[in-house]
Amino acid sequence: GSSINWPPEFHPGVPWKGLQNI
Amino acid sequence: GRCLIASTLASASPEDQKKMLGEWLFPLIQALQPTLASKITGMLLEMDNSELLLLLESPESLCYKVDEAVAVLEACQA
Repeated sequence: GSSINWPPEFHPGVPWKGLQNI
Repeated sequence: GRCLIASTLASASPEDQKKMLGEWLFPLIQALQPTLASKITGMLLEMDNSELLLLLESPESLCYKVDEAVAVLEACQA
């Protein structure tokens, strides 16, 4: 399936882009 | 304190709210799971902000959620 890129990783100091995947 | 966190969040955009919550949660998660902290933080950020605030206030709840996230990650990678 499309779960290869899940979960989105959070890195301090980097803008969070996880919302784009919901 | 809680009021500072809540008022800071209220003045931010949705994207910035998640980023701030991530910045606050990451070091706490890193203390529990150093190698998986980035993925676990990303997973937990999919929760409602109100739930994330509760996790920030409750180390026991955070520990429980981190354990859950690790179990899910391991199941996905198996």
